[in-house]
Amino acid sequence: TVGAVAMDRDGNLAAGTSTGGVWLKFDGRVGDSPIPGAGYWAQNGVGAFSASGLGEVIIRSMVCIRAAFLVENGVEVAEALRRVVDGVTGRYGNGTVGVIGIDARGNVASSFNTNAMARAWGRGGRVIRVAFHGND
Amino acid sequence: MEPLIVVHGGAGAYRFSNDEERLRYTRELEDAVSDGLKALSTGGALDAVVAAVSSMEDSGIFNAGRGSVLTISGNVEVDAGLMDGSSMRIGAVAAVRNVANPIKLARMVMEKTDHVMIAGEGATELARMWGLFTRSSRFYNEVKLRRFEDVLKDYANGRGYFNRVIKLAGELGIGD
Repeated sequence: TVGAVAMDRDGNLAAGTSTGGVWLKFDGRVGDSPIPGAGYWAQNGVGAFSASGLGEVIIRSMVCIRAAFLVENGVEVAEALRRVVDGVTGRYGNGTVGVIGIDARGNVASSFNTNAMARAWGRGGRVIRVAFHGND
Repeated sequence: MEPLIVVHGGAGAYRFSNDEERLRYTRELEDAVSDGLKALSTGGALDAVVAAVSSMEDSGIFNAGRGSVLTISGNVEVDAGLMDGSSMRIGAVAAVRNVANPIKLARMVMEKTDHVMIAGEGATELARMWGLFTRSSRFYNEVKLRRFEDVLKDYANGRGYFNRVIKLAGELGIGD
């Protein structure tokens, strides 16, 4: 799965996610990536989020809209993503989800309970950071 | 506000066999961010998301677009969705074949139809109409087909998430 969340100079937010699914899925199986609120969510004044992991878990947890509700209610975006991922881990175990996010003030964050999450971000004309593992 | 973008290439193991492999993934992520920032210099947030995700779909190394994994029947079926935070409009496609840039098709669903999500053959038909149809061969390579064999063996030995799917497939005579 790949995804992106962006904020433009007018403060508009957008999110998008795209995936091939999981190996050996049944033909016709749909994962979280096209499901709003699960695989992605964007809301001006709140934030934009994109998730990756086991689709069935992300749909049952509604990862992205859950993160948006927390940010909407004043939780810092990094803390919001951590809480959502911890909640998923508590119910479905490790190795199931990763999520990236931006809030309306331009703070960026990510959280995951897998071994790694390939992620990167940039501002203005410059790539700021690329990371894979938790302590990169 | 200063425009910005965050991208991801998926959550998973990412155990690189050597620095060269890590560098290749790093380059693709940097390209995706750069494409997104370029789009932000002339357009809006949605343009940036589509540019960045398309870049990763085209890379062939992430599990999306050309790099997508295979279904139990050996097909490629992709999912994608996007959302515009200012209008709250959404576009999505699901279980769609023969589309290497499903994020672009999702955007067309948002902008050119009254629907939110279109799945399967209906989405492929629209892809044909909008010039987004991709020949099946573009999705396959030796490395992926070998990986398919390995994953099938794993599953056959009970090492997999969707064991009930394998049983169902067996009952339906899918594969051997």
